[in-house]
Amino acid sequence: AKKKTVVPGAGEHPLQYNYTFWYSRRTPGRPASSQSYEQNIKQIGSFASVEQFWRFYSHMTRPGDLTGHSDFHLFKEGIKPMWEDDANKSGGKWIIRLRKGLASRCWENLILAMLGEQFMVGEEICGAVVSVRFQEDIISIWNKTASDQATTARIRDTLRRVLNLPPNTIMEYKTHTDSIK
Amino acid sequence: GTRIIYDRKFLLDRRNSPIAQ
Repeated sequence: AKKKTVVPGAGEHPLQYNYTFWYSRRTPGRPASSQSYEQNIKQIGSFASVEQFWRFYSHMTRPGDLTGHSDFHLFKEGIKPMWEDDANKSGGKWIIRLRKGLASRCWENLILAMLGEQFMVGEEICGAVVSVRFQEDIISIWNKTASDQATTARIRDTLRRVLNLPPNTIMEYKTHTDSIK
Repeated sequence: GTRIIYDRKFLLDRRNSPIAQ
């Protein structure tokens, strides 16, 4: 299931894992069912090195410049950014709500920490999401095992360190089974 | 095996490397 579709180019700096960028946008007036979610989510592409990451990222709109109900997802290659995926179904996510104006910087710091293996939780990280909404933006990072408290605590502490958030920022952990209800 | 760890500055410094262009 984790077949790699891309490899680092000559002289490039390999990443620990391959990743895939995805983009989704809610069509106004449509129900947010699982099927329409899967239909609305589009793969942007996969990368295996630092240099390949920058080639995608440099051409992508920054989250703070997106309009409407849009999300960027960055997941390890082979993991779909949805709770039904085998890697996610026993997992959960840390959620941070951001006032408008912070999303671009926080998203960049979050994904650089993930790509650089700053979380130190073995294979636990699945991916990250930035969700652009009307009044606020949300960033989240997903891990495989929601019941593993040592892992979730370590992810939280790393987030605090790498995001350099205002001290009053609230961080919330949600299991995917809670999110479905 | 060995884990490939990069800090933020290292990643940002690769942003404008000739290979990335």
